[in-house]
Amino acid sequence: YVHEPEHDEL
Amino acid sequence: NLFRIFGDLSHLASIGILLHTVRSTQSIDGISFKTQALYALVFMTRYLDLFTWHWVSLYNFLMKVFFLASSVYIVVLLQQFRTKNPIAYKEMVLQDTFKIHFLLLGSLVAGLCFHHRFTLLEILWSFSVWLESVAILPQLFMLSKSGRAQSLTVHYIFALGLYRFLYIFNWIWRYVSEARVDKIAVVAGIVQTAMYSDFFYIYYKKVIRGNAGNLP
Repeated sequence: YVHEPEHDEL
Repeated sequence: NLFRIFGDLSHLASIGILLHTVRSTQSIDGISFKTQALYALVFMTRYLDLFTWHWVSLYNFLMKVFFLASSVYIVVLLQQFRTKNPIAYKEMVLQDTFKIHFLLLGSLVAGLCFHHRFTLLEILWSFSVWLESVAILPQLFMLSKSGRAQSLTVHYIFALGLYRFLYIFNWIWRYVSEARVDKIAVVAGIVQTAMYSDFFYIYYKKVIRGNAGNLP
């Protein structure tokens, strides 16, 4: 299972 | 993870190097104003979540503030040359001829087609990711035309390229360890890294090897 993430990168 | 920390540090270093070079040499020779203005726009459209209640971490917050402030500061610094050194400024404008409305339009279309959710913040986020991937093109175009770049040190380009390169490893790391994948960021990131590879190749061919022949 692969999830689309929150924007926690720069 | 280390790839991401060093990627971010490398990005910070690139901005530091650019600012230091412009301030200490008082020269903007070879720098594309358009590329720097596009980077400022990239951070302005990406970090709008600073003004919402979305909190990631102190690290994230401070870095966002720094990237926003420094990118705007670079644009202001370059603009000051308009009165401080009109000849140098005019020379830059004459060389900085890449048509950026194609990049803006292309990124807007890409942002509208590929995004995580159909909201203003998400579309602007996606726009900023696509725009960052091509924002180096005016600089690339300028360098390939002139072959001169005193202010743009090899360190600046190396640090920027390294930042993108390390982020790819960061995504592989996160895919393996967290099953996390941000498809938009990954595809745009690969495009961007490819752009930098080309930039580095041209820089090497034109500037390093070109100047080597002129050494006394």
